Amino acid sequence: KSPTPSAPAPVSL
Amino acid sequence: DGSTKELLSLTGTVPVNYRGNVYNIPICLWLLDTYPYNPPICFVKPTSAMMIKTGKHVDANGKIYLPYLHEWKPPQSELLGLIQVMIVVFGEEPPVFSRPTT
Repeated sequence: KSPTPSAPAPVSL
Repeated sequence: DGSTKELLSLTGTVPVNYRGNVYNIPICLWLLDTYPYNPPICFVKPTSAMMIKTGKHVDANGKIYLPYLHEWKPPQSELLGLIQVMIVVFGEEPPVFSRPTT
């Protein structure tokens, strides 16, 4: 089972 | 010239450590019929919950640009090395971020 794609939360500038 | 080719693509995720957390960055690598003599064409494949962060290594279409690809020389250059470079590069500059949930 391939891992679920995930991404970091946008960095608030 | 209107010709078409059937290419092999590898889709999956790359484990990237960014600021202490591991994220699974979705990517797709297209192998040309001239592979391994030419580098694969690489894309980030954001899910609907992600947005592409364009930068030095990623354009608005999610296409990935790396020196490793540009200076591709088989047999030293190969997929494992490419993925390891992606892990390092994306650990500094993630190509995707999750969309802010309004």
